[in-house]
Amino acid sequence: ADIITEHDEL
Amino acid sequence: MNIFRLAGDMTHLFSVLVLLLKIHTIKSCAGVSLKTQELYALVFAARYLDIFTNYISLYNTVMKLIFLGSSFSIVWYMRYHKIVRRSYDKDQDTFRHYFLILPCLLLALLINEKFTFKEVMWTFSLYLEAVAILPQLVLLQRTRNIDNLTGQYVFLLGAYRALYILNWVYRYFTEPHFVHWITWVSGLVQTLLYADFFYYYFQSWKNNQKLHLPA
Repeated sequence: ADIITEHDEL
Repeated sequence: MNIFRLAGDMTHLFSVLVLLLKIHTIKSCAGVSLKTQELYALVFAARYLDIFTNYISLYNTVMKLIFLGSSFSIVWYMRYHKIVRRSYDKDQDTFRHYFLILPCLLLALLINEKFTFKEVMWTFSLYLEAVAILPQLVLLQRTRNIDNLTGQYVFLLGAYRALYILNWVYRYFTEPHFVHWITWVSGLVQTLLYADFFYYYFQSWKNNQKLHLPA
């Protein structure tokens, strides 16, 4: 996955 | 997920529960800023556009649904519930929140990681969340008797932000390539806005007095 745009936080 | 992130999320969840408890059981929203609550509803709506397309975990999806549902229901209660809305301090809650939305949107269009609709909306939600507490802080300053639940609500929100910063520090040292300048700077700005409130909150706690913010 793209590290920059991966939003895994809330 | 690390302990700081989990603690931060739980503190955020508790803050919402405290507010819902106040509204639902006491049927009062005295001292709560509708402007701030509307901004939070907008923040979550803009940020969680990916809720059905970008699956991360069950935890993530459930929490997103809780934050979306709770923020919109708080706004609904304060605007339309026939008992709750009577306790709303409309004349005190005068912060023009529209003036926060436009600059945040412009900033998100200019400074973002990727110029796509979802990414710009996500960035917009970060900028807006950073300043969304301002109407609430202004209202607290104007409120003579801040009740315990309102004070605890704002305290828990501030604690959630502080824990998220610890989470980022932890992730920075434990995960490769974990660099998110936009998230960090807007998160730091947001946390700093609580500094003044924290100072008076702890003072009132230490001296066992009612919370009161000087004008």
